[in-house]
Amino acid sequence: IDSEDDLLQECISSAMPKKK
Amino acid sequence: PTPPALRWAGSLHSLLDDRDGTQLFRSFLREEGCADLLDFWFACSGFRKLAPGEGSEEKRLKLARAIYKKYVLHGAGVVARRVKPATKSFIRDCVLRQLVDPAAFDQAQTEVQAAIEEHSYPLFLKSDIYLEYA
Repeated sequence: IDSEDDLLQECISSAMPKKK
Repeated sequence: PTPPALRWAGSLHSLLDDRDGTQLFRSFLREEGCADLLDFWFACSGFRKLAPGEGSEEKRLKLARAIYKKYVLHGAGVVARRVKPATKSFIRDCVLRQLVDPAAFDQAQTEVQAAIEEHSYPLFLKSDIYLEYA
């Protein structure tokens, strides 16, 4: 089970722009 | 083509659509002690993308609670200071009632974005870190 912090980091990363 | 750094000066969204721009802006905000503003903004976008039905409801609830606890709950934080009391209550109710719709953080994101556009973004465009990059 992910910790809340891991979940949060994953969420933030998922929304950040990807390298073009 | 327009150099990236010049495009970033066009609008906040043109900056946040670009990976290098986002990283540079985050470095600037970290120096200013308010990188949480940007992390929260992206957390809200990420949460909205996690549509109901995809993945477990439990995961969405856990994430909503994590965002609320880290950024909204503590009144002294840079994010909490820029989110209106009514908006905080709305999020708290969503989390407590375990009814977390994808738009739960939309209003808070709008309020934080307004603060970024008004203060942090213009300061960034005048900062050494940006001017050196440009």
